[in-house]
Amino acid sequence: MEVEIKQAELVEQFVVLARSARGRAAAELITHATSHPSLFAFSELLSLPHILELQGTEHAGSLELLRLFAHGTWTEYKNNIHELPPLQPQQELKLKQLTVMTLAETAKVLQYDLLMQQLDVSNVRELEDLLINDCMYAGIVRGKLDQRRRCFEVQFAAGRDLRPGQLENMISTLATWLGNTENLLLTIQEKIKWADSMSDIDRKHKKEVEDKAEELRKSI
Amino acid sequence: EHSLLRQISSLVRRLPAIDSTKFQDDFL
Amino acid sequence: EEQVSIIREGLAELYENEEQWSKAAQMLSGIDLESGIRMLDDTYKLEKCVKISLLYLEDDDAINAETYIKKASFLVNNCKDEALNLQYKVCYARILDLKRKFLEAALRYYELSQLEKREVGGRRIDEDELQQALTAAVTCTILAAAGPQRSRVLATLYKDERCSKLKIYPILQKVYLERILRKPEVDAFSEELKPHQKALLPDNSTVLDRAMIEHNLLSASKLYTNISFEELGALLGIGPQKAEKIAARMISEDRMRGSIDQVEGVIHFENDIEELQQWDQQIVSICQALNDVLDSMVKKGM
Repeated sequence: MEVEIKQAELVEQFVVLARSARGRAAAELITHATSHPSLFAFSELLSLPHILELQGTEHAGSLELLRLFAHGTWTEYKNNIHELPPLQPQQELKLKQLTVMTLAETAKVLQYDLLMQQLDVSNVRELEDLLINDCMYAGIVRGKLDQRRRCFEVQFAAGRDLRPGQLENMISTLATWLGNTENLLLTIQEKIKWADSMSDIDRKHKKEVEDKAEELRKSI
Repeated sequence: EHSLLRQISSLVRRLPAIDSTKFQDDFL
Repeated sequence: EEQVSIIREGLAELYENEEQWSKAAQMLSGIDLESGIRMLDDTYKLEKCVKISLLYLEDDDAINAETYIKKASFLVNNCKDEALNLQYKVCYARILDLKRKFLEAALRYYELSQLEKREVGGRRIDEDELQQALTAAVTCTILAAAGPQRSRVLATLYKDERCSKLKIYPILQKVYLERILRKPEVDAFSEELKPHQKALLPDNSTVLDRAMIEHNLLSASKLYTNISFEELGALLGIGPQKAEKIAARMISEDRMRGSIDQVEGVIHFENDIEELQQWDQQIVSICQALNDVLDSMVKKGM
């Protein structure tokens, strides 16, 4: 949420600029957006007509780059490097940060080996510096580093732009939550009823015992 | 509303809240 | 005795003009303030004690300065002179700073920075001076030993709006958020420090080094479940044995929770709370996030 609040103003600024930018200006805007240290959201830009118009032009590569930053990872960039514009260092870093966000979506525990491979990092110190300075301190993920088990335990990861097909999964997850919550509430209600009835029985039993004891005292 | 969708996307991935062996033992 | 006092005061003034601070202080300290012959009021005695203390401070003589400020502390409660009272407080704060009792100094500097009256004893206190006191408070807090007490003072300072306007604010923010401080940031901070704040300690590290290493160690404990001494040393910019020693000291002083496995060469950082409590906190956080989403939806008219 904090990441979203921080970047909301930025997104707005870039969208306003993009509304009047065409062709080369739009391509340059994409470069600025994908280099900005505090921006991790690109769907708003991707949905703008002037940006989509870049398709099939000499600046189509910039549009593809924007799509990559919206949904893709560092590995995907390397696999399509010849079809995409070269990245500046800030863009490389951002794409790696976005890759960490994507990996954090898939698992709660991320092994160092996987991270090093996916981020093209050769040693643990470099990996941990990236995770600490560029991910955790940037607020896009929260978690704990475990050197013994060589893994990063994710506690929180900011959301990336939605990929096609992701919406159904999200709806399905929320439906499952809803179902589990309703079942749990029913179970709790049943337990409350059971506790109440046991309490009633107990109270009646106590009264019977007291009444019998009183009778005996009177007869004696 | 892309911003909302991103927030929800982050939210739905937050469960299970903890997934470590130690937690599983304590929880059990 | 009256004439001797006058002569001593005159000589002290001359020494002061020559910037021979300790000599001036010694001259004044020869005045018998406990004389049975002269009736001296507490204000006069307090004034002398504070003056002597301030003079010794000019020569960075914390021991003698403290002796006289302690004498002054018995007299200050009866003093109605606001200017003198203020001088006493400033002097005490500086002595604590010089003696490296940084947390106590920070609290006193902070109190001074919150002075409401801008005119004391006919003298105007301007914003710059208050800002200086606030900066001194922040500096001393950062240099203080890392731990729960310092965290409380950091929170107070961080939440004080005035601090956001200070040059030193970025480092305050990082220290409060328990983030690792890198060498360029430490070097920049170092330039703002006084000599005694960069003094060499018996183990050949400086006051600043020790404060930064301990802070970074505590920051690391928030990021790692466990870490090898090799890697910890690399993170802190020191050797693994030194990293182990400092970690062991902080754990034994209860300023950090953890345990050391010397066989494996690893430090395990313990969380302050149990797994299940952590789970509870995570659930609370998720519920909060859910509420935030719902609020956002309402704001957008959904």
